[in-house]
Amino acid sequence: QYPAGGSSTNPFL
Amino acid sequence: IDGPWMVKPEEKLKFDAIFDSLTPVGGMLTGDKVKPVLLNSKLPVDVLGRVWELSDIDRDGMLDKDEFAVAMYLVYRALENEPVPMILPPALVPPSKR
Repeated sequence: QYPAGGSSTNPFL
Repeated sequence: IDGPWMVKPEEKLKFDAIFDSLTPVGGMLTGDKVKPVLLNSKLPVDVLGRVWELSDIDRDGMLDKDEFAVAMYLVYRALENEPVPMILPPALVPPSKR
């Protein structure tokens, strides 16, 4: 999936 | 690290023109401005999510001109069937952020 610490600022999540 | 940025000057010019066409505010583009452009590539959303993670280097939820160029570079490479890396290669970190 996403790298550790994937942020909630990611518009694709 | 020291060495040339993987984004070539002629490619950077093209990406800068796209950046400017999206009416950045304070030199930054928000996620909702970048998202449709990336979606336009027709790449899977999970791939685009990774592109965002890698390109938003300071994780402020916005892309500046150099971060946007990283995002576009990764999208263009992915369209040429190069896999999007799990971590950002040092040579792809913009010189301004090293």
